Amino acid sequence: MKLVVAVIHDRDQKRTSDALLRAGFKFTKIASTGGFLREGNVTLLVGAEPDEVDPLLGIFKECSRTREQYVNVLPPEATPVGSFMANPVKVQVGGAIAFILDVERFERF
Amino acid sequence: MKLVVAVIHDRDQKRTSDALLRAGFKFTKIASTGGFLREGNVTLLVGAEPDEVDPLLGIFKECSRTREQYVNVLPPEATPVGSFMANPVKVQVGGAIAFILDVERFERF
Amino acid sequence: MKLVVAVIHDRDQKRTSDALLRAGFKFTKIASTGGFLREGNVTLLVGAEPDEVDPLLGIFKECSRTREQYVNVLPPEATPVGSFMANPVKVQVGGAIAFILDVERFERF
Ligand SMILES: Nc1ncnc2c1ncn2[C@@H]1O[C@@H]2COP(=O)(O)O[C@H]3[C@@H](O)[C@H](n4cnc5c(N)ncnc54)O[C@@H]3COP(=O)(O)O[C@H]2[C@H]1O
Ligand SMILES: Nc1ncnc2c1ncn2[C@@H]1O[C@@H]2COP(=O)(O)O[C@H]3[C@@H](O)[C@H](n4cnc5c(N)ncnc54)O[C@@H]3COP(=O)(O)O[C@H]2[C@H]1O
Ligand SMILES: Nc1ncnc2c1ncn2[C@@H]1O[C@@H]2COP(=O)(O)O[C@H]3[C@@H](O)[C@H](n4cnc5c(N)ncnc54)O[C@@H]3COP(=O)(O)O[C@H]2[C@H]1O
Repeated sequence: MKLVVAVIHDRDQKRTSDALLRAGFKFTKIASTGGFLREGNVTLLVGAEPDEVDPLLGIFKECSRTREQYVNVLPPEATPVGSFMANPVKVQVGGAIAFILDVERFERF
Repeated sequence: MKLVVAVIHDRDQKRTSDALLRAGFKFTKIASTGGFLREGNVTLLVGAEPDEVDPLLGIFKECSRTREQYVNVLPPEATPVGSFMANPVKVQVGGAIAFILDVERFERF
Repeated sequence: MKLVVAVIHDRDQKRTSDALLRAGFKFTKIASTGGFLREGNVTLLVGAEPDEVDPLLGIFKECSRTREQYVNVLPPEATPVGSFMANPVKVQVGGAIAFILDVERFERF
Protein backbone atom coordinates (compact mmCIF):
# COMPACT_ATOMS: atom_id res chain seq x y z
CA MET A 1 0.00 0.00 0.00
CA LYS A 2 1.19 3.53 -0.82
CA LEU A 3 -0.16 6.78 0.62
CA VAL A 4 -0.39 9.55 -1.97
CA VAL A 5 -0.58 13.05 -0.45
CA ALA A 6 -1.66 15.45 -3.23
CA VAL A 7 -2.35 19.20 -3.13
CA ILE A 8 -4.72 20.40 -5.84
CA HIS A 9 -6.23 23.77 -6.69
CA ASP A 10 -9.71 24.56 -5.29
CA ARG A 11 -11.13 25.07 -8.79
CA ASP A 12 -10.06 21.54 -9.83
CA GLN A 13 -11.49 19.83 -6.77
CA LYS A 14 -14.89 18.75 -8.13
CA ARG A 15 -13.55 17.48 -11.47
CA THR A 16 -10.74 15.56 -9.75
CA SER A 17 -13.03 14.03 -7.06
CA ASP A 18 -15.51 12.86 -9.71
CA ALA A 19 -12.72 11.28 -11.78
CA LEU A 20 -11.28 9.52 -8.69
CA LEU A 21 -14.72 8.10 -7.81
CA ARG A 22 -15.39 6.92 -11.37
CA ALA A 23 -12.02 5.12 -11.30
CA GLY A 24 -12.95 3.48 -7.96
CA PHE A 25 -10.32 5.22 -5.78
CA LYS A 26 -11.03 5.72 -2.07
CA PHE A 27 -9.80 9.03 -0.71
CA THR A 28 -10.12 11.69 2.03
CA LYS A 29 -10.27 15.45 1.44
CA ILE A 30 -8.71 18.08 3.73
CA ALA A 31 -9.16 21.86 3.30
CA SER A 32 -5.74 23.56 3.19
CA THR A 33 -4.03 26.84 2.26
CA GLY A 34 -1.13 27.55 -0.10
CA GLY A 35 1.96 28.92 1.66
CA PHE A 36 2.79 31.43 -1.10
CA LEU A 37 -0.52 32.66 -2.57
CA ARG A 38 -2.41 32.00 0.71
CA GLU A 39 -5.39 30.86 -1.38
CA GLY A 40 -7.57 27.92 -0.39
CA ASN A 41 -6.60 24.58 -1.94
CA VAL A 42 -7.32 20.90 -1.17
CA THR A 43 -5.03 18.22 0.26
CA LEU A 44 -6.08 14.69 -0.79
CA LEU A 45 -5.03 11.50 1.05
CA VAL A 46 -5.30 8.48 -1.26
CA GLY A 47 -4.30 4.99 -0.10
CA ALA A 48 -3.62 2.92 -3.23
CA GLU A 49 -1.94 -0.34 -4.24
CA PRO A 50 1.44 0.09 -6.05
CA ASP A 51 -0.02 -0.75 -9.50
CA GLU A 52 -2.77 1.88 -9.01
CA VAL A 53 -0.33 4.77 -8.44
CA ASP A 54 0.32 5.51 -12.14
CA PRO A 55 -3.41 5.60 -13.07
CA LEU A 56 -3.98 7.84 -10.01
CA LEU A 57 -1.24 10.28 -11.07
CA GLY A 58 -2.78 10.20 -14.55
CA ILE A 59 -6.02 11.59 -13.08
CA PHE A 60 -4.13 14.45 -11.40
CA LYS A 61 -2.34 15.19 -14.67
CA GLU A 62 -5.65 15.18 -16.57
CA CYS A 63 -7.78 17.15 -14.05
CA SER A 64 -5.41 19.37 -12.05
CA ARG A 65 -2.34 20.25 -14.10
CA THR A 66 -1.17 23.81 -14.69
CA ARG A 67 -2.71 25.07 -17.90
CA GLU A 68 -3.46 28.33 -19.69
CA GLN A 69 -6.96 29.63 -19.94
CA TYR A 70 -8.38 32.68 -21.66
CA VAL A 71 -10.39 34.80 -19.29
CA ASN A 72 -12.16 38.07 -19.79
CA VAL A 73 -10.72 40.27 -17.12
CA LEU A 74 -13.32 43.01 -16.96
CA PRO A 75 -12.86 45.15 -13.86
CA PRO A 76 -16.49 46.41 -13.46
CA GLU A 77 -15.66 50.12 -13.37
CA ALA A 78 -13.23 50.01 -16.29
CA THR A 79 -15.57 49.42 -19.20
CA PRO A 80 -18.84 51.07 -20.27
CA VAL A 81 -21.58 48.43 -20.40
CA GLY A 82 -21.92 46.96 -23.90
CA SER A 83 -18.49 47.86 -25.22
CA PHE A 84 -16.58 44.90 -26.65
CA MET A 85 -13.39 43.50 -24.98
CA ALA A 86 -11.34 42.44 -28.06
CA ASN A 87 -8.34 40.68 -26.45
CA PRO A 88 -9.10 38.32 -23.59
CA VAL A 89 -6.12 37.76 -21.25
CA LYS A 90 -4.21 34.44 -21.01
CA VAL A 91 -3.57 33.34 -17.36
CA GLN A 92 -2.14 30.21 -15.78
CA VAL A 93 -4.55 28.18 -13.61
CA GLY A 94 -4.49 24.91 -11.71
CA GLY A 95 -1.33 23.14 -10.74
CA ALA A 96 -0.90 20.18 -8.41
CA ILE A 97 1.78 18.27 -6.53
CA ALA A 98 1.88 14.67 -5.25
CA PHE A 99 4.07 12.98 -2.62
CA ILE A 100 4.09 9.14 -2.79
CA LEU A 101 4.91 7.59 0.60
CA ASP A 102 5.52 3.94 1.42
CA VAL A 103 2.98 2.50 3.92
CA GLU A 104 4.49 -0.04 6.33
CA ARG A 105 1.10 -1.39 7.39
CA PHE A 106 -2.57 -0.62 6.57
CA GLU A 107 -5.54 -1.56 8.76
CA ARG A 108 -9.29 -1.23 8.24
CA PHE A 109 -11.64 -1.47 11.26
CA MET B 1 8.98 6.57 15.82
CA LYS B 2 6.03 5.76 13.57
CA LEU B 3 3.40 8.19 12.27
CA VAL B 4 -0.10 6.72 12.27
CA VAL B 5 -2.53 8.55 9.96
CA ALA B 6 -6.06 7.38 10.85
CA VAL B 7 -9.45 8.45 9.47
CA ILE B 8 -12.33 7.91 11.87
CA HIS B 9 -16.05 8.69 11.70
CA ASP B 10 -17.26 11.99 13.20
CA ARG B 11 -19.58 10.18 15.65
CA ASP B 12 -16.65 8.17 17.08
CA GLN B 13 -14.39 11.19 17.55
CA LYS B 14 -15.11 11.98 21.20
CA ARG B 15 -14.96 8.38 22.40
CA THR B 16 -11.71 7.75 20.50
CA SER B 17 -10.03 11.00 21.68
CA ASP B 18 -10.90 10.25 25.31
CA ALA B 19 -9.51 6.70 25.01
CA LEU B 20 -6.28 7.99 23.40
CA LEU B 21 -5.78 10.54 26.20
CA ARG B 22 -6.46 7.97 28.93
CA ALA B 23 -3.82 5.73 27.34
CA GLY B 24 -1.34 8.65 27.26
CA PHE B 25 -1.11 9.05 23.47
CA LYS B 26 -0.24 12.45 22.01
CA PHE B 27 -2.13 13.28 18.83
CA THR B 28 -3.38 16.01 16.48
CA LYS B 29 -6.91 16.21 14.99
CA ILE B 30 -7.72 17.47 11.48
CA ALA B 31 -11.26 17.97 10.14
CA SER B 32 -11.68 16.10 6.85
CA THR B 33 -14.33 14.82 4.40
CA GLY B 34 -14.96 11.33 3.02
CA GLY B 35 -14.46 11.06 -0.75
CA PHE B 36 -17.47 8.77 -1.29
CA LEU B 37 -20.18 9.80 1.20
CA ARG B 38 -18.88 13.42 1.37
CA GLU B 39 -19.68 13.39 5.10
CA GLY B 40 -17.46 15.05 7.70
CA ASN B 41 -14.91 12.73 9.36
CA VAL B 42 -11.68 13.24 11.34
CA THR B 43 -8.08 12.57 10.33
CA LEU B 44 -5.82 11.85 13.33
CA LEU B 45 -2.01 12.16 13.30
CA VAL B 46 -0.45 10.06 16.07
CA GLY B 47 3.32 9.84 16.52
CA ALA B 48 4.03 6.67 18.50
CA GLU B 49 6.95 4.37 19.37
CA PRO B 50 6.91 0.99 17.54
CA ASP B 51 5.76 -0.96 20.62
CA GLU B 52 2.82 1.47 21.10
CA VAL B 53 1.36 0.88 17.61
CA ASP B 54 -0.57 -2.29 18.52
CA PRO B 55 -2.23 -0.76 21.64
CA LEU B 56 -3.06 2.30 19.49
CA LEU B 57 -4.70 0.19 16.79
CA GLY B 58 -6.55 -1.61 19.58
CA ILE B 59 -8.18 1.69 20.57
CA PHE B 60 -9.34 2.32 16.98
CA LYS B 61 -10.74 -1.21 16.84
CA GLU B 62 -12.54 -0.72 20.15
CA CYS B 63 -13.88 2.84 19.55
CA SER B 64 -14.21 3.31 15.80
CA ARG B 65 -14.83 -0.01 14.08
CA THR B 66 -17.75 -0.64 11.71
CA ARG B 67 -20.64 -2.01 13.71
CA GLU B 68 -24.40 -2.46 13.47
CA GLN B 69 -26.74 -0.31 15.48
CA TYR B 70 -30.53 -0.32 15.76
CA VAL B 71 -31.96 3.07 15.04
CA ASN B 72 -35.52 4.28 14.88
CA VAL B 73 -35.78 5.79 11.47
CA LEU B 74 -38.88 7.92 11.83
CA PRO B 75 -39.26 10.37 8.97
CA PRO B 76 -41.32 13.08 10.75
CA GLU B 77 -44.14 13.22 8.21
CA ALA B 78 -44.50 9.45 7.91
CA THR B 79 -46.01 8.54 11.28
CA PRO B 80 -48.94 9.94 13.27
CA VAL B 81 -47.60 11.18 16.63
CA GLY B 82 -47.87 8.48 19.32
CA SER B 83 -48.11 5.44 17.08
CA PHE B 84 -45.56 2.74 17.84
CA MET B 85 -42.69 1.83 15.46
CA ALA B 86 -42.45 -1.96 15.97
CA ASN B 87 -39.31 -2.83 13.99
CA PRO B 88 -36.34 -0.49 14.39
CA VAL B 89 -33.94 -0.61 11.42
CA LYS B 90 -30.42 -2.11 11.57
CA VAL B 91 -27.77 0.17 9.94
CA GLN B 92 -23.97 0.06 9.74
CA VAL B 93 -22.12 2.91 11.49
CA GLY B 94 -18.52 3.87 12.20
CA GLY B 95 -15.62 2.46 10.31
CA ALA B 96 -11.98 3.58 10.36
CA ILE B 97 -8.73 3.15 8.50
CA ALA B 98 -5.09 3.56 9.60
CA PHE B 99 -1.88 4.03 7.61
CA ILE B 100 1.33 3.30 9.59
CA LEU B 101 4.31 5.23 8.16
CA ASP B 102 7.96 4.97 9.15
CA VAL B 103 9.42 8.23 10.54
CA GLU B 104 13.05 8.84 9.55
CA ARG B 105 13.59 11.50 12.23
CA PHE B 106 11.42 13.18 14.91
CA GLU B 107 12.17 16.55 16.52
CA ARG B 108 10.48 18.44 19.35
CA PHE B 109 11.19 22.18 19.79
CA MET C 1 12.69 14.54 -1.45
CA LYS C 2 11.52 14.44 2.18
CA LEU C 3 8.10 15.38 3.51
CA VAL C 4 8.24 17.27 6.81
CA VAL C 5 4.95 17.21 8.76
CA ALA C 6 5.21 19.85 11.50
CA VAL C 7 2.65 20.97 14.11
CA ILE C 8 3.16 24.52 15.36
CA HIS C 9 1.27 26.73 17.77
CA ASP C 10 -1.32 29.15 16.32
CA ARG C 11 0.48 32.17 17.80
CA ASP C 12 3.71 31.24 15.95
CA GLN C 13 2.02 30.67 12.58
CA LYS C 14 2.58 34.09 10.99
CA ARG C 15 6.21 34.40 12.10
CA THR C 16 7.02 30.86 10.95
CA SER C 17 5.25 31.26 7.54
CA ASP C 18 7.09 34.53 6.85
CA ALA C 19 10.46 32.93 7.73
CA LEU C 20 9.72 29.90 5.49
CA LEU C 21 8.82 32.19 2.54
CA ARG C 22 11.91 34.36 3.05
CA ALA C 23 14.04 31.19 2.96
CA GLY C 24 12.28 30.06 -0.27
CA PHE C 25 10.49 27.00 1.16
CA LYS C 26 7.25 25.84 -0.50
CA PHE C 27 4.63 24.61 1.96
CA THR C 28 0.94 23.93 2.64
CA LYS C 29 -0.96 24.94 5.80
CA ILE C 30 -3.71 22.85 7.43
CA ALA C 31 -5.81 24.01 10.41
CA SER C 32 -5.69 21.41 13.19
CA THR C 33 -6.43 20.89 16.90
CA GLY C 34 -4.21 19.67 19.73
CA GLY C 35 -5.34 16.38 21.25
CA PHE C 36 -4.58 17.41 24.85
CA LEU C 37 -5.29 21.17 25.16
CA ARG C 38 -7.90 21.06 22.33
CA GLU C 39 -6.62 24.46 21.20
CA GLY C 40 -6.27 25.39 17.54
CA ASN C 41 -2.80 24.84 16.04
CA VAL C 42 -1.39 24.50 12.50
CA THR C 43 -0.09 21.44 10.66
CA LEU C 44 2.47 22.32 7.96
CA LEU C 45 3.39 20.05 5.03
CA VAL C 46 6.80 20.96 3.62
CA GLY C 47 8.38 19.02 0.75
CA ALA C 48 12.12 19.67 0.87
CA GLU C 49 15.36 18.24 -0.52
CA PRO C 50 17.51 16.30 2.03
CA ASP C 51 20.08 19.14 2.40
CA GLU C 52 17.26 21.64 3.10
CA VAL C 53 15.87 19.70 6.10
CA ASP C 54 18.33 21.09 8.68
CA PRO C 55 17.78 24.75 7.67
CA LEU C 56 14.02 24.06 7.75
CA LEU C 57 14.20 22.61 11.28
CA GLY C 58 16.30 25.64 12.21
CA ILE C 59 13.35 27.89 11.31
CA PHE C 60 10.99 25.87 13.53
CA LYS C 61 13.51 26.07 16.38
CA GLU C 62 13.86 29.82 15.88
CA CYS C 63 10.15 30.70 15.41
CA SER C 64 8.11 28.02 17.16
CA ARG C 65 10.07 26.53 20.07
CA THR C 66 8.72 26.35 23.63
CA ARG C 67 9.80 29.45 25.48
CA GLU C 68 8.93 31.45 28.56
CA GLN C 69 7.20 34.76 28.28
CA TYR C 70 6.17 37.26 30.91
CA VAL C 71 2.53 38.14 30.62
CA ASN C 72 0.38 40.39 32.69
CA VAL C 73 -2.44 38.16 33.73
CA LEU C 74 -5.03 40.71 34.74
CA PRO C 75 -8.46 39.18 35.11
CA PRO C 76 -10.59 42.28 34.34
CA GLU C 77 -12.63 42.15 37.54
CA ALA C 78 -9.63 41.55 39.81
CA THR C 79 -7.89 44.92 39.72
CA PRO C 80 -9.10 48.51 40.08
CA VAL C 81 -8.21 50.45 36.90
CA GLY C 82 -4.81 52.17 37.17
CA SER C 83 -3.33 50.08 40.00
CA PHE C 84 0.09 48.62 39.22
CA MET C 85 0.67 44.85 38.74
CA ALA C 86 4.10 44.38 40.36
CA ASN C 87 4.92 40.77 39.44
CA PRO C 88 3.98 39.67 35.93
CA VAL C 89 3.54 35.90 35.61
CA LYS C 90 5.98 33.64 33.71
CA VAL C 91 4.17 31.13 31.40
CA GLN C 92 5.37 28.66 28.77
CA VAL C 93 4.23 29.35 25.19
CA GLY C 94 4.80 27.90 21.74
CA GLY C 95 6.20 24.45 21.17
CA ALA C 96 6.40 22.47 17.94
CA ILE C 97 7.02 18.97 16.65
CA ALA C 98 8.26 17.71 13.28
CA PHE C 99 8.08 14.28 11.61
CA ILE C 100 10.52 13.77 8.70
CA LEU C 101 9.23 11.18 6.22
CA ASP C 102 11.01 9.71 3.23
CA VAL C 103 9.26 10.41 -0.11
CA GLU C 104 9.47 7.54 -2.61
CA ARG C 105 8.44 9.73 -5.56
CA PHE C 106 7.42 13.38 -6.07
CA GLU C 107 5.44 14.70 -9.04
CA ARG C 108 4.43 18.22 -10.06
CA PHE C 109 1.63 18.69 -12.64
N1 LIG D 1 8.62 30.96 -3.35
C1 LIG D 1 7.92 31.03 -4.51
N2 LIG D 1 8.33 31.85 -5.52
C2 LIG D 1 7.65 31.93 -6.69
N3 LIG D 1 6.55 31.21 -6.99
C3 LIG D 1 6.10 30.38 -6.03
C4 LIG D 1 6.75 30.22 -4.76
N4 LIG D 1 6.08 29.35 -4.03
C5 LIG D 1 5.04 28.95 -4.82
N5 LIG D 1 5.07 29.56 -6.02
C6 LIG D 1 4.12 29.43 -7.11
O1 LIG D 1 2.82 29.76 -6.59
C7 LIG D 1 1.95 28.65 -6.76
C8 LIG D 1 1.06 28.54 -5.55
O2 LIG D 1 1.83 28.26 -4.41
P1 LIG D 1 1.11 28.06 -2.99
O3 LIG D 1 2.20 27.92 -1.97
O4 LIG D 1 0.10 29.14 -2.75
O5 LIG D 1 0.31 26.64 -3.15
C9 LIG D 1 1.08 25.46 -3.32
C10 LIG D 1 1.31 24.70 -2.02
O6 LIG D 1 0.09 24.68 -1.24
C11 LIG D 1 1.55 23.29 -2.52
N6 LIG D 1 3.00 23.03 -2.65
C12 LIG D 1 3.78 23.24 -3.74
N7 LIG D 1 5.03 22.82 -3.50
C13 LIG D 1 5.04 22.32 -2.24
C14 LIG D 1 6.05 21.72 -1.40
N8 LIG D 1 7.32 21.53 -1.81
N9 LIG D 1 5.70 21.33 -0.15
C15 LIG D 1 4.42 21.47 0.30
N10 LIG D 1 3.42 22.05 -0.43
C16 LIG D 1 3.74 22.47 -1.68
O7 LIG D 1 0.92 23.17 -3.80
C17 LIG D 1 0.35 24.42 -4.17
C18 LIG D 1 0.53 24.61 -5.64
O8 LIG D 1 1.89 24.64 -5.99
P2 LIG D 1 2.40 24.92 -7.47
O9 LIG D 1 3.86 24.64 -7.48
O10 LIG D 1 1.53 24.20 -8.43
O11 LIG D 1 2.17 26.45 -7.73
C19 LIG D 1 2.86 27.42 -6.94
C20 LIG D 1 4.07 28.00 -7.64
O12 LIG D 1 3.85 28.05 -9.03
N1 LIG E 1 -16.13 3.44 -4.27
C1 LIG E 1 -16.88 2.95 -3.26
N2 LIG E 1 -17.87 2.05 -3.51
C2 LIG E 1 -18.62 1.55 -2.49
N3 LIG E 1 -18.47 1.87 -1.19
C3 LIG E 1 -17.51 2.76 -0.90
C4 LIG E 1 -16.67 3.34 -1.89
N4 LIG E 1 -15.83 4.18 -1.31
C5 LIG E 1 -16.14 4.13 0.01
N5 LIG E 1 -17.13 3.27 0.26
C6 LIG E 1 -17.77 2.97 1.54
O1 LIG E 1 -18.27 4.21 2.08
C7 LIG E 1 -17.67 4.44 3.37
C8 LIG E 1 -17.36 5.91 3.48
O2 LIG E 1 -16.40 6.31 2.52
P1 LIG E 1 -15.88 7.81 2.50
O3 LIG E 1 -15.01 7.93 1.29
O4 LIG E 1 -17.02 8.76 2.59
O5 LIG E 1 -14.97 7.96 3.85
C9 LIG E 1 -13.79 7.17 3.94
C10 LIG E 1 -12.55 7.95 3.55
O6 LIG E 1 -12.59 9.27 4.08
C11 LIG E 1 -11.46 7.18 4.29
N6 LIG E 1 -10.84 6.17 3.45
C12 LIG E 1 -11.21 4.87 3.28
N7 LIG E 1 -10.35 4.23 2.46
C13 LIG E 1 -9.42 5.14 2.11
C14 LIG E 1 -8.24 5.11 1.29
N8 LIG E 1 -7.84 4.01 0.64
N9 LIG E 1 -7.51 6.25 1.16
C15 LIG E 1 -7.85 7.38 1.80
N10 LIG E 1 -8.96 7.50 2.58
C16 LIG E 1 -9.72 6.39 2.73
O7 LIG E 1 -12.07 6.56 5.41
C17 LIG E 1 -13.49 6.80 5.39
C18 LIG E 1 -14.20 5.56 5.85
O8 LIG E 1 -13.90 4.48 5.02
P2 LIG E 1 -14.59 3.05 5.20
O9 LIG E 1 -13.91 2.11 4.26
O10 LIG E 1 -14.65 2.69 6.64
O11 LIG E 1 -16.11 3.23 4.73
C19 LIG E 1 -16.40 3.57 3.39
C20 LIG E 1 -16.78 2.37 2.54
O12 LIG E 1 -17.46 1.42 3.32
N1 LIG F 1 -0.81 13.45 27.92
C1 LIG F 1 -0.21 14.62 28.24
N2 LIG F 1 0.15 14.88 29.52
C2 LIG F 1 0.75 16.06 29.84
N3 LIG F 1 1.06 17.04 28.97
C3 LIG F 1 0.72 16.83 27.69
C4 LIG F 1 0.08 15.64 27.25
N4 LIG F 1 -0.15 15.72 25.94
C5 LIG F 1 0.33 16.94 25.57
N5 LIG F 1 0.87 17.60 26.62
C6 LIG F 1 1.45 18.94 26.64
O1 LIG F 1 0.47 19.84 26.13
C7 LIG F 1 0.98 20.52 24.99
C8 LIG F 1 -0.13 20.65 23.96
O2 LIG F 1 -0.55 19.39 23.52
P1 LIG F 1 -1.68 19.28 22.41
O3 LIG F 1 -2.01 17.83 22.28
O4 LIG F 1 -2.83 20.19 22.73
O5 LIG F 1 -0.97 19.82 21.05
C9 LIG F 1 0.12 19.06 20.52
C10 LIG F 1 -0.33 18.11 19.41
O6 LIG F 1 -1.26 18.77 18.54
C11 LIG F 1 0.99 17.94 18.64
N6 LIG F 1 1.70 16.73 19.09
C12 LIG F 1 2.63 16.63 20.08
N7 LIG F 1 3.11 15.38 20.14
C13 LIG F 1 2.48 14.67 19.16
C14 LIG F 1 2.53 13.31 18.71
N8 LIG F 1 3.35 12.38 19.26
N9 LIG F 1 1.74 12.94 17.68
C15 LIG F 1 0.92 13.83 17.07
N10 LIG F 1 0.79 15.13 17.45
C16 LIG F 1 1.56 15.53 18.49
O7 LIG F 1 1.79 19.08 18.89
C17 LIG F 1 1.12 19.96 19.81
C18 LIG F 1 2.14 20.57 20.72
O8 LIG F 1 2.80 19.57 21.45
P2 LIG F 1 3.88 19.90 22.57
O9 LIG F 1 4.51 18.61 22.96
O10 LIG F 1 4.76 21.02 22.10
O11 LIG F 1 3.06 20.48 23.81
C19 LIG F 1 2.13 19.64 24.49
C20 LIG F 1 2.70 19.03 25.75
O12 LIG F 1 3.60 19.91 26.34
